[in-house]
Amino acid sequence: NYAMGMACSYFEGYLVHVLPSDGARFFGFLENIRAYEDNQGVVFPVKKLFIVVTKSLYSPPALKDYNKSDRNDVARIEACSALSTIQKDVAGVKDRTYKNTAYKIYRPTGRPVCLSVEGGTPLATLFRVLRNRDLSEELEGLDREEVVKDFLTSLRKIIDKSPECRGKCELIYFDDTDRNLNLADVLLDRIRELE
Amino acid sequence: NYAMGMACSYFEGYLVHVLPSDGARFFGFLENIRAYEDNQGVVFPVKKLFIVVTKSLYSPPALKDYNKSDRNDVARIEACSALSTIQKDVAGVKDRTYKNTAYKIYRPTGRPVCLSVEGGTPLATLFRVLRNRDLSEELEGLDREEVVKDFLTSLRKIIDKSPECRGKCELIYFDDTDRNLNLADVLLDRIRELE
Ligand SMILES: Nc1nc(=O)c2ncn([C@@H]3O[C@@H]4COP(=O)(O)O[C@H]5[C@@H](O)[C@H](n6cnc7c(N)ncnc76)O[C@@H]5COP(=O)(O)O[C@@H]3[C@@H]4O)c2[nH]1
Repeated sequence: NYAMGMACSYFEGYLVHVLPSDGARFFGFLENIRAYEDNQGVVFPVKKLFIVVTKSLYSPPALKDYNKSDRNDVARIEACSALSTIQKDVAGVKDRTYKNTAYKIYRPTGRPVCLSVEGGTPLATLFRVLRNRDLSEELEGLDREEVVKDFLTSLRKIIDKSPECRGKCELIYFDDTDRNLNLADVLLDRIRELE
Repeated sequence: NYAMGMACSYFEGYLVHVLPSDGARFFGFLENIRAYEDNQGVVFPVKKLFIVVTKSLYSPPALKDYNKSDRNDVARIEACSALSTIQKDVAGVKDRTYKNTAYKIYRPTGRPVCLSVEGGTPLATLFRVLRNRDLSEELEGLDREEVVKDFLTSLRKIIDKSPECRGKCELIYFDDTDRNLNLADVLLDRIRELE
């Protein structure tokens, strides 16, 4: 089934590169966060990779696109810079690069909160596939809500089974069609639960 | 079906980033090759992205792993360096990097031949997925030969339908289980056909 295939390839093609230590030059996601904290003089209250999966499947290039630009009384999220980059030879591509992004959530009151967060890339690609008329006839009958649900369920199971990756990811389902929701606040709530 | 899903996501999640011009900072794969030719003083007889898909699905980190190290009377392939890198904000990852690699094929007689080539990443990832016992129960019943065949067929159709990508890729099926075959020579043969 499509969603589970996506979860498997996201895990083996990406999460295993960015989360665990590779026993050599890359010390793992946790260490990556700590090094960033030391270099930038900031604190990440939750040292996990937040992955935001949306109802529409769409993920904007920059997460700040989710901010309520017409309001300044709610939290907003801004990209800071990349955590350190992982470079590996992968399938003939010399020094293929993998990197996570550090973000800050600015609150109306209180200090900004740092975290590493990104969209669920396989679903963002599926969004583009379904929109492409030359491609999507082949994937007809794909129910978007089913796909998101199955992707999250499969991915959670896969991550929990993996000693190198378990506990290093926080999966967030975000209904981006609901204008009353603010991603920055949804993330703050999850951080509070986990702190 | 799994193979077609992989071909669709490989197209929309990767080939559309590295092959066509983005109308802004990235001038497209062809231009990328020409710039490399000018900077490095070399010639690429075929200015296409060669994608090598293998019978086993496996793609080694570096293509030189395919060379016959015990023979110096046959062609061998060595990585040179990356073509220029494409950086884009994608699904919340700031400046995600995509790059292709320039390779040289050294022949027993004659000058070396330059080309841009890499393994088929979705199949390389599937290889790791099938090998992972925690994951592959879910993908049981997947016939490797079927998957490779369907992936190639779907990908060829998809690329041919795309005005931005058609004619910019050369798909190569390589039986990596046959010790009589030498990838460097298979590539040289394809280059001769296309020149
Ligand atoms: N050769 C090559 N170079 C690349 O830079 C590249 N980027 C993607 N792909 C392949 O294209 C297809 C679509 O990509 P998508 O981003 O939707 O899924 C990707 C994406 O969700 C995630 N992923 C991989 N690399 C990164 C990355 N650098 N940053 C974020 N996510 C990533 O893990 C999935 C599987 O990746 P791969 O199994 O390496 O192959 C992919 C895939 O088959 C690439 N192939």
